[in-house]
Amino acid sequence: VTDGFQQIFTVVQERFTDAIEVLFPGGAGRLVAVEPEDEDGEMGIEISVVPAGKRARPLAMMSGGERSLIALAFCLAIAMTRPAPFYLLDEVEAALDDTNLRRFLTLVRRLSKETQFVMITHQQPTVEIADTLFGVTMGSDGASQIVSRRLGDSIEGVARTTVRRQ
Amino acid sequence: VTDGFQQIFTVVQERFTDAIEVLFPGGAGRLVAVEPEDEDGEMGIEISVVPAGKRARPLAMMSGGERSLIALAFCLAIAMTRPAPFYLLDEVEAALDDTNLRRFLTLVRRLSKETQFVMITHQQPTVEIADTLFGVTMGSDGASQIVSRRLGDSIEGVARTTVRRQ
Amino acid sequence: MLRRLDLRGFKSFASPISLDFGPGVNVIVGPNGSGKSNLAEAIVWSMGEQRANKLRAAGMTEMVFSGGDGRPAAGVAEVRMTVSPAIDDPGLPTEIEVARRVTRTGEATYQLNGTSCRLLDVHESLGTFGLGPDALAVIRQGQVEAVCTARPADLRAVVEEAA
Amino acid sequence: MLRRLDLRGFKSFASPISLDFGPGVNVIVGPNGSGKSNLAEAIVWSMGEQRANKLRAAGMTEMVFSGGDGRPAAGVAEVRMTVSPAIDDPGLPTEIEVARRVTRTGEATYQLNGTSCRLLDVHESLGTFGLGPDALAVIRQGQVEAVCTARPADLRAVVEEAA
Ligand SMILES: Nc1ncnc2c1ncn2[C@@H]1O[C@H](COP(=O)(O)OP(=O)(O)OP(=O)(O)O)[C@@H](O)[C@H]1O
Ligand SMILES: Nc1ncnc2c1ncn2[C@@H]1O[C@H](COP(=O)(O)OP(=O)(O)OP(=O)(O)O)[C@@H](O)[C@H]1O
Ligand SMILES: [Mg+2]
Ligand SMILES: [Mg+2]
Repeated sequence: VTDGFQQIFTVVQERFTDAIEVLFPGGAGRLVAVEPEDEDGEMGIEISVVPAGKRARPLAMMSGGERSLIALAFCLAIAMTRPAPFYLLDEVEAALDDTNLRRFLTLVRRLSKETQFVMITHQQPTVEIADTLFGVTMGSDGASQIVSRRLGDSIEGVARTTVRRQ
Repeated sequence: VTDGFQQIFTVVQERFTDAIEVLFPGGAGRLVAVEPEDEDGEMGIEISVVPAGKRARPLAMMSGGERSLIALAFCLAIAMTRPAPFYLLDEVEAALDDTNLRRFLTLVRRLSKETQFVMITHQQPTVEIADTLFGVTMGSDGASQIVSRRLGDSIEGVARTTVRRQ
Repeated sequence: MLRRLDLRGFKSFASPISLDFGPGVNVIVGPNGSGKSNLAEAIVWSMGEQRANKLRAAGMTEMVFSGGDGRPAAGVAEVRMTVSPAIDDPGLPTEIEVARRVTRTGEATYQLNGTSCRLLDVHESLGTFGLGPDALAVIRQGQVEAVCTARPADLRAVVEEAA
Repeated sequence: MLRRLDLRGFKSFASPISLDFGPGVNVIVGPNGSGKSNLAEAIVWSMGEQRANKLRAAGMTEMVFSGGDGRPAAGVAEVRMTVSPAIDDPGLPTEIEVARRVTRTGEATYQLNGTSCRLLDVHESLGTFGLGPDALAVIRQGQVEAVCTARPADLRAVVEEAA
């Protein structure tokens, strides 16, 4: 069991470092196996990321966008190693600036050739990488409707008033 | 003291209801004075908001965007009653769709004639209501710089890569 | 892959609704409060999530559509989810369909491929696909930074789960 | 009104920097990790915030710029903030300037209008303007929904604070 873990972990480590290279150009990231804090505690995994030009600091001191990117890099590293049947992401890019959002979507797009993603979003760049698009609306009777399942202009009505595009 | 509170509270109640009318068109909101839960507890204030077409539900069941709007309506109601010297808002619109963001900014703009706001944002519509604009960048030496204090094209370089605009 | 999701009476989805998901990237958009996160919760609930506070509720009966303007409350919430494994595996079924129902009075039933079963059977069956309500594969609204606050032992557990 | 903010050695702001704020809406933009929330924390710190965990730190010495690529750590963090009241009031000063410093070794000093003082004096003086680190007037990143999870007694306290 531990050997199976070590095999998987080694690959996850490499994929995490790769993902951080894309999300933090010029920066560096790695996953470190750490000793347990207590006598009988478990070994653990610690995240270490140093953005370009900066020094190593605790994750707590990093910005909201940086922490989102790091967490997403960890999730994607596992997806690149042993993908789940699908990934369900609800507004995970809320804290990202435009440039970082596009970097993240580059990784999602790459992975999406092999792995399915279901993403809830208000961001236009995310809408642009969709293979399938669903628009949800709330009726005046308090019941939700799904207005569209296709790409193209049929979703325009919903996206225009809700998706941030300028 | 309690009378002073009641005077202020009555105005805050009215302003909250007004703010909810703007942020939840067709909906209704009010602040309710409630009995304390314990024997010697304090009276409290409870928020009640019913969006258009829906029924009254606990705040916990409402969406992220709805809860953001409600919290902002409460803050603005107090600002409309007894303004603080300034309001410092760090990415408070992250969960809002485009339409709700613009409704919120309408209220901010209105209030800003009398009250100062300092808003940190990644959203282009928020940038568009700025009277003064500051661009922050991180240098390759790990130190932050402020690149601009003026409106107009001098901020373009920073805003183009960071502010979400499509 | 998530193939299909059928809902009726679940939270704001009063009417029967079906979503056919495709390969690659599926994106869901809509105004604040329209029901997007309710869809995410329908998926998580059909996977067997038992903690009501993970579904923004105090109890499972709150999953039932409780009415709107001129529209009465529903009596039942039902979600049906069809999934296939991440990778073709002759040792695994090509597809699993789970269904979960709860009535306004709290009666709960579960189905696996159309046959009545227990919640435990749903957990075990989806577990063979690496699916469950707690997986890292589901990142809920407001929860993206969770990995950054996780303790080292928790991160290890996540990797072990994948192994 | 917030008139002016001067920083040096505070978090990522290694070099001395000044911001002159104007009336109405002041907007701060920049990439992730550039230092925007650090500016918000400079304001909150100069108001006398004593809880390091509200400043994403374990202790106040972490406010000092701790170096970057080819740039050594600073020895001191200093923030100076100039504010005027919300409304002209003959009973209040037209302006207050507070300054706060901490060295890498933890020595802390405070100033009120250029004169050395205690932290308590900063709190009291800013309190006459209705300013303080805990006010509803400051909504930190990730905290906008706090009002929705507040207990009724807490909401009342916020309104009383304004009264
Ligand atoms: N049992 C229920 N019956 C009817 N409506 C419900 C029920 N539970 C929740 N709702 C409604 O669902 C709405 C929330 O939907 P949801 O959280 O899916 O929105 P959303 O599209 O994710 O919005 P956002 O973009 O703000 O995150 C609330 O307004 C609430 O009134
Ligand atoms: N004492 C310090 N010395 C040097 N740099 C620091 C110090 N404390 C924090 N930082 C740096 O400041 C950065 C975070 O800045 P900040 O939180 O202000 O970003 P931000 O502009 O708000 O980003 P976001 O848009 O993601 O919220 C971190 O990358 C961290 O390395
Ligand atoms: Mg949502
Ligand atoms: Mg920030």
